[in-house]
Amino acid sequence: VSTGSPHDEL
Amino acid sequence: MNLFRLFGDLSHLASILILLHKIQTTRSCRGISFKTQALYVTVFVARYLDLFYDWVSLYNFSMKVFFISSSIYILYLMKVRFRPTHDPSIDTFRAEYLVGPCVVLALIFNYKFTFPEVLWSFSIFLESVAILPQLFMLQRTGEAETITTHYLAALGAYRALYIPNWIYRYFSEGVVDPIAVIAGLVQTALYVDFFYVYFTKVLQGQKFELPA
Repeated sequence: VSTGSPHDEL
Repeated sequence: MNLFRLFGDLSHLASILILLHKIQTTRSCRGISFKTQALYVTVFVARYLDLFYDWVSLYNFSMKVFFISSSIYILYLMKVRFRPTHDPSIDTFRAEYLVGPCVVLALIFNYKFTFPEVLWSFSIFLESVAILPQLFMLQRTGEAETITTHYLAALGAYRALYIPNWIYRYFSEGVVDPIAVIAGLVQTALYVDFFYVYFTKVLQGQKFELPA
């Protein structure tokens, strides 16, 4: 499970 | 990219176009909280500075440029172009009470203790509460122009659509972004009251009016 980094969501 | 996120982003885009349309056609920013709009500029600038050094996609890049520039343009419309139509005396929510705690939260909860990452966390936390001055103003005046409620509905729909997007991403990619998810759930919850009135009144053709 990866976290949201790097961020690809707006 | 999945459909929930795409439609969420499009809804976000639509909300800004609706707001611009409202201001331009009525030549007035009555009913719009300047504080909420200023907080959105802060959110977008803090989060999207990475457009100068991180390339995700053309889609991602164009959306970031659009959100930063349109939000600044809205501030200009409110503060300069249609200044007389903005009444600061009803826009009284203390925005500093939102910014301060968000700075503290970002310093504690972030994925890496670096400047861009703390800034990113800050923007996520701030976005989740940035609508509060606007909702507070609505509560205070007790009514809203229909076009303003469409703006808020599109904004709320954007947040709501990000939730199935995260569920989808969890199952399809194994991705979980706890900071974004928790802040996003809070943000969506803030719209519940508004949506109740929107669905039961505005979409039935009535005016948006809160019970006295």
